[in-house]
Amino acid sequence: RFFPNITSIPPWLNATHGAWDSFRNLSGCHPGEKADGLSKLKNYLKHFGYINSSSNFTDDFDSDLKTAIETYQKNFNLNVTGDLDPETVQQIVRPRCGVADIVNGSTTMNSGKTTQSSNATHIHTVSH
Amino acid sequence: YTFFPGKPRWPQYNRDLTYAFQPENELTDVVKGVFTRAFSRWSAVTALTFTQTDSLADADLKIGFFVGDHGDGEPFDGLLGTLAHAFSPTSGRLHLDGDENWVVSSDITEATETSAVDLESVAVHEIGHLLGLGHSSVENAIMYPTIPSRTRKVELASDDILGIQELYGTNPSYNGSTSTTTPSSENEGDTVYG
Repeated sequence: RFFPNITSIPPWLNATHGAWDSFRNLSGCHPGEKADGLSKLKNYLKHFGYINSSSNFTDDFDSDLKTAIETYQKNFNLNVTGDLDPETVQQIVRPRCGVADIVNGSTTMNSGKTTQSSNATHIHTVSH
Repeated sequence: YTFFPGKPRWPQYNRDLTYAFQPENELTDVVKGVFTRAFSRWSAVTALTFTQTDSLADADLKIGFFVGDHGDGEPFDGLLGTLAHAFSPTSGRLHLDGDENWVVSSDITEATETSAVDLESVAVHEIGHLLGLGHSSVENAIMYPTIPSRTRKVELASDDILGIQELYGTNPSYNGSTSTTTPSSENEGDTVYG
């Protein structure tokens, strides 16, 4: 479907929903909850490299999902909450490139960069 | 900027790359011209060159529009969702989802149509993958995985330029200026692609 400009798109095409619109229903989910559609979200996160497990996914908001969401939030400059907050869901449903963000468990996007932890601010010295 | 694992790139003896389109797509010259412009953005900053050829079999880079399962293990998903994907060097495959509403001209900022996708913006991004760049966390970079709706984002950011020049060096004609422009958009709160 090629359109020379925006006005040439027939209006009826506008009614179609995007492939990931159903994820909007998961907004507000927290770790420990169970919600229809979380297994589909896990497949999404697996596709883009955020979950390594290949087992059948459940609709449980488990620790693996929390970790995956935290990594996703780091990569997209979101607040790292581990929850499916509205900002995170809004980012997830955006159409995007199909190439994974994390390939073979490796990335140098934000989540793969070494950050200065609070411990690193302590300099251990010995006085003489 | 990021690279694919192992930092694959086109070899030194093959930096003058050819590209061709899937003949079955029967693309118009206007659509092909969008890709020509997209390639020129990358060749402007590196020593790489890109030349269109009619022979898909002989081309280094193969561009095609496909719908659903198209045999590479990465099926497309219909309107929106995944828009396109490309493979790391030296695979050379760039696939776009034929179910999208691809807008070819540059007036997408006037759009109220939320499913409209600017073809050149996606083409520039995917060519970055063909050349060896992965996704970036820098939001104004071409290699950021998503961009807001009704947005045209085709100018390489400094992050993109530094990444590609680390792989292939600098175009001797490149004057060193980098774009700091933000994507043109009338509504940055909504969705779209990358």
